[in-house]
Amino acid sequence: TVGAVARDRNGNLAAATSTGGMTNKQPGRVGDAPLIGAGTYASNRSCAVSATGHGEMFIRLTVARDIAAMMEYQGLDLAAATYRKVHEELPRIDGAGGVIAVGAEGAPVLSFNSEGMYRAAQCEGAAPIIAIFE
Amino acid sequence: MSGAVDWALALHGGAGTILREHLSPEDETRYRAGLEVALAAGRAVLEAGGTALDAVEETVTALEENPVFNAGKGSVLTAEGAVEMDAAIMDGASLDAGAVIGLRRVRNPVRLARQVMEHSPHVMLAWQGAEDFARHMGAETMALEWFVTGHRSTQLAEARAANVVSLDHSDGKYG
Repeated sequence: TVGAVARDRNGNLAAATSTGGMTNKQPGRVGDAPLIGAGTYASNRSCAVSATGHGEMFIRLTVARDIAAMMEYQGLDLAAATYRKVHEELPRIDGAGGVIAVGAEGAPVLSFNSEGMYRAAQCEGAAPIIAIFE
Repeated sequence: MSGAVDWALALHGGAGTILREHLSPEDETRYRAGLEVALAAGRAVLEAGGTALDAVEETVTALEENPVFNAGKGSVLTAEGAVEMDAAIMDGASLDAGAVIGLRRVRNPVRLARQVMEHSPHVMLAWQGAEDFARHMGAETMALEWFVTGHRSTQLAEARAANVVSLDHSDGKYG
């Protein structure tokens, strides 16, 4: 699965996700990537999120929208909201994977609970980060 | 908005069952280069004052075009040996969204997702309906052989032999 989140100079946010799914999956299986609110979500009121991982778990926890909702209704910052979802709630149902997210200000958040995560990020005026995280 | 804010961009490319410790230096170079190309595609949009929506579309398209990542060309294979690709895009300013499911021939699913968002009254189109919409919109399509790589064929053979379904980004197996 691949995806991107962005904030432009007008402060607008967007997210996109694309995937081939899981190897040897049953034809017709749908993961979280195309489900708005599960693997992909964006709102200028909170954040933009794109997810990768075991899709069924991300669907059950409506991961992307829930991160946004925690910011909107609870006032959590982006890092705290993603940490709670990826490191506290997903592991409770054996949900492996992670998210990338960006809010109205600051650097993107790269959060994951499994290995082999390929990531890149950059903010205006800063050097790019390109990494394979263990 | 009283003034310009700093742009920001992030991308992910959960790129295979190969963990870093098992990557050859050549493979790691290929993956890093792919990430860099995709980052550059989105960065070019944002540096030029373009929209976040255009930036994520261009970034994801670059990843779909690179066979090392599991999307577009290089997608993993279903139990039948086909590709079934899904994509979504969302605009945080308007809350508009578009998604496509089960594409087998469309070259860049994320571009079609945006067309669903902008040129249909729907949020999501699936399988034959999505393919019909793609044809109506003039989306570029490719033969199955264009999407399938040797690495993905090997992965499928191994998954079939082990009778498992596997994620694209770790050694974790889920059956």
